[in-house]
Amino acid sequence: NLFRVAGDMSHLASIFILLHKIVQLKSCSGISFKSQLLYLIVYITRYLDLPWTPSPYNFIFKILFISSQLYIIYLMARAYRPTNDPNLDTFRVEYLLGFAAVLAVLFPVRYTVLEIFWAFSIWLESVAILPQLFMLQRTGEAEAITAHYLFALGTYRALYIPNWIYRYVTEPTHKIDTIAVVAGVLQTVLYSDFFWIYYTKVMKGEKFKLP
Amino acid sequence: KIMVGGHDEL
Repeated sequence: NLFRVAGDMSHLASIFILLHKIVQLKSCSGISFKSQLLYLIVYITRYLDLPWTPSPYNFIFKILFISSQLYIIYLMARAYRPTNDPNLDTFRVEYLLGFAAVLAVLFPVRYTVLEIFWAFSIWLESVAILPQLFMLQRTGEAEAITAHYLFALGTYRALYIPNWIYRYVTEPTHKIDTIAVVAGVLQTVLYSDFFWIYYTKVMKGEKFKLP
Repeated sequence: KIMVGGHDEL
Protein backbone atom coordinates (compact mmCIF):
# COMPACT_ATOMS: atom_id res chain seq x y z
CA ASN A 1 0.00 0.00 0.00
CA LEU A 2 0.94 3.64 -0.43
CA PHE A 3 1.94 4.22 3.24
CA ARG A 4 4.25 1.24 3.22
CA VAL A 5 5.93 2.18 -0.08
CA ALA A 6 6.27 5.83 0.97
CA GLY A 7 7.76 4.66 4.29
CA ASP A 8 10.31 2.40 2.60
CA MET A 9 11.22 5.15 0.11
CA SER A 10 11.66 7.57 3.00
CA HIS A 11 13.93 5.05 4.70
CA LEU A 12 16.01 4.67 1.55
CA ALA A 13 16.07 8.45 1.07
CA SER A 14 17.39 8.93 4.62
CA ILE A 15 20.34 6.65 3.85
CA PHE A 16 21.10 8.49 0.61
CA ILE A 17 20.90 11.86 2.41
CA LEU A 18 23.39 10.59 4.99
CA LEU A 19 25.75 9.19 2.31
CA HIS A 20 25.46 12.42 0.35
CA LYS A 21 26.41 14.45 3.43
CA ILE A 22 29.43 12.28 4.26
CA VAL A 23 30.76 12.07 0.70
CA GLN A 24 30.10 15.69 -0.35
CA LEU A 25 31.35 17.32 2.85
CA LYS A 26 34.03 14.63 3.31
CA SER A 27 32.96 14.54 6.94
CA CYS A 28 30.85 12.52 9.31
CA SER A 29 30.76 15.21 11.99
CA GLY A 30 27.51 15.30 13.91
CA ILE A 31 26.69 11.67 13.07
CA SER A 32 26.71 9.08 15.85
CA PHE A 33 28.89 6.12 14.92
CA LYS A 34 27.15 4.11 17.64
CA SER A 35 23.70 4.63 16.10
CA GLN A 36 25.04 3.68 12.67
CA LEU A 37 26.65 0.53 14.05
CA LEU A 38 23.37 -0.38 15.78
CA TYR A 39 21.55 -0.03 12.44
CA LEU A 40 24.05 -2.40 10.82
CA ILE A 41 23.34 -4.93 13.60
CA VAL A 42 19.59 -4.34 13.06
CA TYR A 43 19.78 -5.12 9.32
CA ILE A 44 22.01 -8.16 9.70
CA THR A 45 19.94 -9.75 12.48
CA ARG A 46 16.61 -8.98 10.78
CA TYR A 47 17.55 -10.09 7.28
CA LEU A 48 19.00 -13.50 8.17
CA ASP A 49 16.12 -14.80 6.02
CA LEU A 50 17.56 -13.01 2.97
CA PRO A 51 18.10 -16.20 0.89
CA TRP A 52 14.46 -17.25 1.49
CA THR A 53 12.84 -13.86 0.86
CA PRO A 54 9.90 -14.60 -1.47
CA SER A 55 9.19 -11.00 -2.52
CA PRO A 56 11.58 -9.37 -5.02
CA TYR A 57 10.61 -5.97 -3.53
CA ASN A 58 11.74 -7.01 -0.03
CA PHE A 59 14.79 -8.81 -1.40
CA ILE A 60 16.04 -5.72 -3.24
CA PHE A 61 15.46 -3.46 -0.22
CA LYS A 62 17.21 -5.87 2.13
CA ILE A 63 20.28 -5.93 -0.13
CA LEU A 64 20.19 -2.13 -0.43
CA PHE A 65 19.92 -1.58 3.35
CA ILE A 66 22.67 -4.02 4.31
CA SER A 67 25.11 -2.85 1.62
CA SER A 68 24.55 0.89 2.09
CA GLN A 69 24.87 0.53 5.87
CA LEU A 70 28.13 -1.39 5.46
CA TYR A 71 29.39 1.43 3.23
CA ILE A 72 28.40 4.06 5.85
CA ILE A 73 30.28 2.13 8.53
CA TYR A 74 33.31 1.86 6.23
CA LEU A 75 33.25 5.62 5.57
CA MET A 76 32.93 6.46 9.26
CA ALA A 77 35.42 3.92 10.57
CA ARG A 78 38.03 4.20 7.80
CA ALA A 79 37.82 6.85 5.10
CA TYR A 80 36.64 9.80 7.23
CA ARG A 81 37.56 8.54 10.66
CA PRO A 82 39.36 11.75 11.78
CA THR A 83 36.13 13.76 11.32
CA ASN A 84 34.30 11.52 13.76
CA ASP A 85 34.54 12.73 17.39
CA PRO A 86 34.07 9.82 19.85
CA ASN A 87 34.05 12.29 22.78
CA LEU A 88 30.59 13.48 21.71
CA ASP A 89 29.27 9.96 21.10
CA THR A 90 29.05 8.72 24.68
CA PHE A 91 25.67 7.00 24.95
CA ARG A 92 25.95 3.59 26.65
CA VAL A 93 24.73 1.23 23.92
CA GLU A 94 25.09 -1.81 26.21
CA TYR A 95 21.76 -0.86 27.75
CA LEU A 96 20.06 -0.73 24.35
CA LEU A 97 21.52 -4.10 23.31
CA GLY A 98 20.51 -5.57 26.68
CA PHE A 99 16.97 -4.17 26.42
CA ALA A 100 16.50 -5.66 22.93
CA ALA A 101 18.08 -9.00 23.89
CA VAL A 102 15.91 -9.45 26.99
CA LEU A 103 12.65 -8.68 25.18
CA ALA A 104 13.64 -10.87 22.21
CA VAL A 105 14.40 -13.87 24.42
CA LEU A 106 11.33 -13.41 26.65
CA PHE A 107 8.66 -12.72 24.01
CA PRO A 108 9.56 -13.98 20.53
CA VAL A 109 6.74 -14.92 18.15
CA ARG A 110 8.15 -18.47 18.17
CA TYR A 111 11.23 -19.98 19.80
CA THR A 112 13.37 -20.31 16.68
CA VAL A 113 16.74 -18.72 16.02
CA LEU A 114 15.37 -16.59 13.16
CA GLU A 115 12.37 -15.36 15.19
CA ILE A 116 14.51 -14.43 18.23
CA PHE A 117 16.94 -12.50 16.03
CA TRP A 118 14.01 -10.88 14.22
CA ALA A 119 12.43 -9.69 17.50
CA PHE A 120 15.87 -8.52 18.73
CA SER A 121 16.31 -6.44 15.57
CA ILE A 122 12.85 -4.87 15.90
CA TRP A 123 13.42 -3.82 19.52
CA LEU A 124 16.96 -2.67 18.80
CA GLU A 125 15.80 -0.56 15.84
CA SER A 126 13.19 1.12 18.05
CA VAL A 127 15.93 2.59 20.27
CA ALA A 128 18.92 2.70 17.88
CA ILE A 129 18.49 6.41 17.26
CA LEU A 130 19.04 7.29 20.94
CA PRO A 131 22.85 7.71 20.72
CA GLN A 132 22.26 10.09 17.78
CA LEU A 133 19.61 12.12 19.64
CA PHE A 134 21.82 12.16 22.74
CA MET A 135 24.67 13.55 20.61
CA LEU A 136 22.37 16.27 19.22
CA GLN A 137 21.40 17.17 22.76
CA ARG A 138 25.06 17.48 23.77
CA THR A 139 26.06 19.67 20.82
CA GLY A 140 22.74 21.61 20.90
CA GLU A 141 22.59 22.09 17.13
CA ALA A 142 22.96 20.20 13.85
CA GLU A 143 23.70 20.89 10.21
CA ALA A 144 20.53 21.15 8.11
CA ILE A 145 21.49 18.00 6.20
CA THR A 146 21.75 15.99 9.44
CA ALA A 147 18.29 17.26 10.42
CA HIS A 148 16.93 16.20 6.99
CA TYR A 149 18.46 12.75 7.49
CA LEU A 150 16.78 12.35 10.88
CA PHE A 151 13.49 13.65 9.55
CA ALA A 152 13.47 11.12 6.67
CA LEU A 153 14.44 8.29 9.03
CA GLY A 154 11.70 9.18 11.54
CA THR A 155 9.13 9.58 8.75
CA TYR A 156 9.82 6.02 7.64
CA ARG A 157 8.64 4.48 10.91
CA ALA A 158 5.85 7.00 11.35
CA LEU A 159 4.44 5.97 7.92
CA TYR A 160 4.46 2.33 8.96
CA ILE A 161 1.73 3.13 11.53
CA PRO A 162 -0.98 4.11 8.98
CA ASN A 163 0.31 1.12 6.92
CA TRP A 164 -0.51 -1.26 9.80
CA ILE A 165 -3.94 0.32 10.29
CA TYR A 166 -4.63 0.08 6.55
CA ARG A 167 -3.53 -3.56 6.46
CA TYR A 168 -5.59 -4.43 9.54
CA VAL A 169 -8.70 -2.97 7.92
CA THR A 170 -8.21 -4.27 4.37
CA GLU A 171 -6.70 -7.74 4.88
CA PRO A 172 -9.26 -10.47 5.68
CA THR A 173 -7.07 -12.11 8.36
CA HIS A 174 -7.00 -8.88 10.47
CA LYS A 175 -3.65 -9.90 11.87
CA ILE A 176 -1.49 -7.62 14.00
CA ASP A 177 2.26 -8.14 14.31
CA THR A 178 2.26 -7.05 17.96
CA ILE A 179 6.04 -6.76 18.41
CA ALA A 180 6.46 -4.68 15.24
CA VAL A 181 3.56 -2.38 16.13
CA VAL A 182 4.52 -1.77 19.78
CA ALA A 183 8.21 -1.22 18.89
CA GLY A 184 7.23 0.90 15.88
CA VAL A 185 5.07 3.18 17.99
CA LEU A 186 7.85 3.46 20.61
CA GLN A 187 10.33 4.34 17.86
CA THR A 188 8.03 7.02 16.45
CA VAL A 189 7.43 8.52 19.91
CA LEU A 190 11.20 8.87 20.43
CA TYR A 191 11.27 11.13 17.37
CA SER A 192 8.34 13.29 18.45
CA ASP A 193 10.22 16.23 19.89
CA PHE A 194 12.79 16.07 17.11
CA PHE A 195 9.87 16.32 14.64
CA TRP A 196 8.54 19.34 16.55
CA ILE A 197 11.84 21.23 16.43
CA TYR A 198 12.31 20.24 12.77
CA TYR A 199 8.87 21.65 12.01
CA THR A 200 9.27 24.87 13.99
CA LYS A 201 12.87 25.63 12.91
CA VAL A 202 14.25 23.78 9.88
CA MET A 203 11.10 23.96 7.75
CA LYS A 204 11.02 27.69 8.32
CA GLY A 205 14.59 28.03 7.09
CA GLU A 206 16.23 28.39 10.49
CA LYS A 207 19.16 26.42 11.84
CA PHE A 208 18.40 23.26 13.81
CA LYS A 209 19.12 24.49 17.32
CA LEU A 210 17.77 23.11 20.56
CA PRO A 211 15.96 25.52 22.91
CA LYS B 1 -0.54 -15.64 0.99
CA ILE B 2 2.52 -17.77 1.72
CA MET B 3 5.15 -16.24 3.97
CA VAL B 4 8.24 -18.27 4.81
CA GLY B 5 9.51 -16.23 7.74
CA GLY B 6 6.08 -14.85 8.60
CA HIS B 7 7.27 -11.26 8.45
CA ASP B 8 6.57 -9.59 5.15
CA GLU B 9 7.70 -6.07 6.03
CA LEU B 10 11.15 -4.52 6.10
